[in-house]
Amino acid sequence: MAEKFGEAVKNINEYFSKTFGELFEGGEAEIKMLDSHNLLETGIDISAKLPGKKVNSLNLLSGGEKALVTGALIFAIFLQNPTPVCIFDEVDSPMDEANLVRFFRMIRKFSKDIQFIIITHNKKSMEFANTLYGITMAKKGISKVISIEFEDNK
Amino acid sequence: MAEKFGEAVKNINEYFSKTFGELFEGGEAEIKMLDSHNLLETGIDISAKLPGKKVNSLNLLSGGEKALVTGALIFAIFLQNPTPVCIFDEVDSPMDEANLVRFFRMIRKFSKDIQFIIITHNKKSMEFANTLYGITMAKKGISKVISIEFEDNK
Amino acid sequence: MRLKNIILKGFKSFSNKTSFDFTDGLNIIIGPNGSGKSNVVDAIRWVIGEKSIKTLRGHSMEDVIFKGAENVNPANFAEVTLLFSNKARKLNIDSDEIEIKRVLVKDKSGKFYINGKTVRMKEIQKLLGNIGFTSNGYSIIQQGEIEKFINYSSGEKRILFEEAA
Amino acid sequence: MRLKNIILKGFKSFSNKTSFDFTDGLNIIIGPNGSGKSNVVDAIRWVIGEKSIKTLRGHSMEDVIFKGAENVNPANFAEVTLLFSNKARKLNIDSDEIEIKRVLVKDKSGKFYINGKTVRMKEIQKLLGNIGFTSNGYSIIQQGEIEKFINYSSGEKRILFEEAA
Ligand SMILES: Nc1ncnc2c1ncn2[C@@H]1O[C@H](COP(=O)(O)OP(=O)(O)OP(=O)(O)O)[C@@H](O)[C@H]1O
Ligand SMILES: Nc1ncnc2c1ncn2[C@@H]1O[C@H](COP(=O)(O)OP(=O)(O)OP(=O)(O)O)[C@@H](O)[C@H]1O
Ligand SMILES: [Mg+2]
Ligand SMILES: [Mg+2]
Repeated sequence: MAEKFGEAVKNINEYFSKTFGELFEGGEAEIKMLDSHNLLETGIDISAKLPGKKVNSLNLLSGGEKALVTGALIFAIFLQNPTPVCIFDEVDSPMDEANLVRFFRMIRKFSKDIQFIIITHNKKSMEFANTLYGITMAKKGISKVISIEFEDNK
Repeated sequence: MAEKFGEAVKNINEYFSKTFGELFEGGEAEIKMLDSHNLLETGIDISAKLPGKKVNSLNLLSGGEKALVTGALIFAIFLQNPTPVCIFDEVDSPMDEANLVRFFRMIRKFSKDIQFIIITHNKKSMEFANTLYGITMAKKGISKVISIEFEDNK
Repeated sequence: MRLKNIILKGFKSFSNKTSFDFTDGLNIIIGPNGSGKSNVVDAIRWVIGEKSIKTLRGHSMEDVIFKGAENVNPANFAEVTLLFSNKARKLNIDSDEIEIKRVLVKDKSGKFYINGKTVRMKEIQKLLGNIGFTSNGYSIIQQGEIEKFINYSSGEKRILFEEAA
Repeated sequence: MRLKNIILKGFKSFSNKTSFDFTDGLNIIIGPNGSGKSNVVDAIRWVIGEKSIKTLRGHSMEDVIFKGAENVNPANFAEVTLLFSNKARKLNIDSDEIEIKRVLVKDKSGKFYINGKTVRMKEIQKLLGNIGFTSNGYSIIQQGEIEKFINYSSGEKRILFEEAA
C-alpha cells in the first residue's frame, strides 16, 4: 500500500519530467518525497527550473508559468492514472499564445483517451475543439445552449 | 471621525450606483453599513443585482462579473478619495470583450486625473494605451523593457 | 467510458430544461461573462456529490435553485442528470449506460438516483471515485484555481498523490 | 502628482539596471509569460514599503535579489528607485521631485532612502500613505486578486472603507 504510493510517486516524477519538458521546451522539474524512508507519512515537494533560468522555487514563477506547471503535473498524473473525464474552467486565461498552443497540443494528444470539457474565452483555444458549445443568455438571467460540431480536428 | 466614515460610506454608495450602472449598463448596487447606529464598529455589506437578473449575493456571480463589480467599487472609491497612481495586474483576464471595453472606457475617463499602470495580455485592452511598454526576455532569465508611445489616445 | 449527456433543470441560471450531448475528445464551451458556463461545471460537481456549497459559490444549498429573472418566477427545485456510457464496464454497474441524478426541492432534503433508483450520496461518490472522477480531485479544475496545487503544503501534495496512486 | 520613472537593478529578473519612464494617463505593460511584468509591480510594492515577502511570491526577503541565469551570476543586491513628480506638493516634502529608494544587500539588512537621505521604512509608508498609495490598499490590484474585495468579510470591507474615508 505504502509501496504502491512510493512507486506511483516515482513514476509520476518521470512522466512529469517529460510533460514539463514538452510544455516548456526544456528545463528540469522534479517531484520528490521529503522522506522516502517514511512512505506512510512523507510529504511531497515539487521543484522546477525553467530553461535558461536559475530559479527553483515554484512560488516565484509568473501566473502563466504556474498554470503551465500545473498542466504538466496533471498530465503526468494522467499518464500514471487517467480519469475518463477532465474538466478545465478557464485555466488558459493567464497563458500567452505560445504557451496556450503547446498546452492545447498536449490536451489534443490526451484527448484520444480522455474526454475533455474545457471552458475558455480565448479564440486560439477554440480552434482546438472537436465540439464547440455556445452558452448565451438571450433572455436575461436564463442560460441557453447551442452546439456546433466540427469533425476536422480529430 | 466616525461621522466622517459614515459620510464617506454614503458618498461612495452613491458613486457606486453610478459606476456599477455604467459598467453593467443597468442593474442596481448598494453599499450599506450593517449597523448605521454604530459607526465606530459597523461592518459593511455590498450587494448587486445585474440587469434582468434576480440574484443579489455577490458570491454567485461569474468570474467576469466579479471583476467588473470590483472595478465599479474601486472607481467609486476613487470618486470619493482618488489615489494619484493606480496599478492593475491582469484584472481584465476574466472579462469578455464587451465588458473589457466598458471597463477600459471608464479607466480612460479617470486617466485624466489618475495615472494608471496596467498589465494585460489582451489585444483589445492594449488599444486604450497612451503609452505601451513591452517587456521581453531575449536573454533567458533577464528582463528587458522597450517603450512605444502613442499620442493619439489622449 | 465517457460522459454522454447532461440535463439541467432549475439549476442556477438554467431555468428551463436544458440538455447537451458531449462527444469524445475535446469539448469546448464558450460564451459571454455570466452566461452560465461555470454553472455547468458546478452542476456536474453537484450531481457527482459535492458537499461544500462554498465551492459552488453559494451560502446555502438552496442557492443552486434558479432564483428567477425579470418576469420569470423562481424554480421550486433544481435537478441535474448525467448520462455516462459504460460499455467497457469501467464503472462498477452492469449496465451499458449509467444515469446519475440529483434533485433538491425547496425546503426538502435532497435526493440522489442511479439509473432511477434512490441511493445515498456516498454511493455516487464511491461509484465515480473508483475511476477518479470526484468533485475535488485532479480531474476538475475550477475557474481561478489553476494555481492551487502550486500553493499546496507538502502534506496536501501528498494527498493529491495518494489519490493518483 | 505622478510616478515619473522606475529604476530596477538586481531586482528579481531585472539583473541589469533597467529604467523606464511612465507618462500621464494610461500606461500599459505587455509581454510573454514570465518576462517580468508582475516583477515590476512587485518592485513598486517593495520600494513603497511592502513588508510581507509572501505577497511578493517569495519565502525569504532575499528572494527578490536576482538569482542568476544561464552563464550569468547572481546579483549581490537588489535596488529599486521610484521618482515622483511633486509640483503640486501633494506629498509632504518641499521638493518638485521626490526619489524613494530601497536597497537590500545579501546578508545585510535593507536600507531606505528619500531624496538620498537614509530613512526608516515607516517614513516612506507614511509619506505615500497620506495620498493613499500603499502596497496593500485599493490602488494596487495584483495578478489573481481582482476578486479579493468580493470575498472580504464585512469587517474587512469596513477596513477598506476606513482607508477610503
Ligand atoms: N440560483 C441562481 N438563480 C439564477 N441565477 C443564478 C443562480 N446562481 C447563479 N446565477 C447566475 O449565474 C451567473 C453566473 O454564471 P456563470 O458563473 O456560469 O458564468 P460564466 O459563463 O462562467 O461567466 P464568466 O465568463 O464570467 O466566468 C451569474 O450572473 C449569477 O447571478
Ligand atoms: N530573484 C529572482 N531572480 C531571477 N529571476 C526571478 C527572481 N524572482 C523571480 N524570477 C523570475 O521572474 C519570472 C516571473 O516574472 P513575472 O511574474 O514578472 O512574469 P510576468 O511577465 O508577470 O508573466 P505572466 O504573464 O505569466 O504573469 C519567473 O520566471 C521567475 O523565475
Ligand atoms: Mg465562469
Ligand atoms: Mg504576471
